Amino acid sequence: TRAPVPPGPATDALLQALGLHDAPQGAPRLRPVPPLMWRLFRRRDPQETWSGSRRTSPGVTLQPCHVEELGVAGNIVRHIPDRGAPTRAPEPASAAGHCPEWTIIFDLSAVEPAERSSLARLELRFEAAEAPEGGWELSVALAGQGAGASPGLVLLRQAVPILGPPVRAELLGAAWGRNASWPRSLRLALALRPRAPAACARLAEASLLLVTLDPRLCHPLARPRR
Amino acid sequence: GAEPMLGGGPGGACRARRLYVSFREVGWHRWVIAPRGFLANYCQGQCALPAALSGPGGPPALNHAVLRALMHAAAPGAADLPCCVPARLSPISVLFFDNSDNVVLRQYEDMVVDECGCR
Repeated sequence: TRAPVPPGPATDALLQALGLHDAPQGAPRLRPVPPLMWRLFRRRDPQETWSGSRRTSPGVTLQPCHVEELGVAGNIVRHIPDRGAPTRAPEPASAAGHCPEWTIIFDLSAVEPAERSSLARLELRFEAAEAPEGGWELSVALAGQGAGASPGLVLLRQAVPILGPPVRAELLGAAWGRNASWPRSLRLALALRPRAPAACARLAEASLLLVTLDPRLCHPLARPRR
Repeated sequence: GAEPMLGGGPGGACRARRLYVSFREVGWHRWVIAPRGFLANYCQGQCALPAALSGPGGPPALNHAVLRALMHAAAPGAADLPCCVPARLSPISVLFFDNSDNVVLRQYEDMVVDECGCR
């Protein structure tokens, strides 16, 4: 074995070739890797070291710059945790109809302007003591700036029949333009209201699954077809 | 880890040589989740005749490469030999933590040399 290569031009060049500006500084805050991310990785790289074959099973060829499992174009998939969770005070028990609103914050500073998004899926996990008649209604709006500011434009409203499995909301399309550029920090205001009198639910976890295509790393796109 | 590079001189015919890139060796093992490394390989070897005609199972020879090898055989000083370069490549995917603690999966095309050819 050899001593690790000291950082320098060689590793910088390799980082740049991988489309990364710099290696994350210090040890990252290790957290469990979401099962979906493992599944997507294993689908494309069933072995820890790549044997150079591009097939998942005999005869199946993976499309370049495409995420088969999600059915969209893309070569970068990010699982972005909610940064607002730690600062969110536990909800006080409140009477039905006055359920709290939550502000969730996603750090999108790593997304580059050249990247074109093809999927932006909110994944929310709620906990509730009871299931109201007719289920719940989820509303997602742009959060106002500053504490206590009223929410901005409502991006989507969605019926949620039951709480249990994660609630998924697609932001691209109706809620967010496909060609719109992403802010460095996306702040959303969430509300989940019971359709019939019932105790409020609690937001247990929020994350954003963002799929983008960076054409600069997608040679087949760049290579003129003969 | 790599096969020992061929020194100067004739060496073997043009083909892919084993090169394993270890993320631990470049010091990225704390933020790269998977894989631990990948077989990038590299091309090296002679492209004189008959190697330029590519052996069984290799990529089809480019006529121009054969022409250059012929010219070199006829008048060594007149033309260089063709080069031994990647002829077929494969992608890899890397799963890692980025600076914002996001879990990121990136696909990189043309990262693994599957076949070499004389060009």
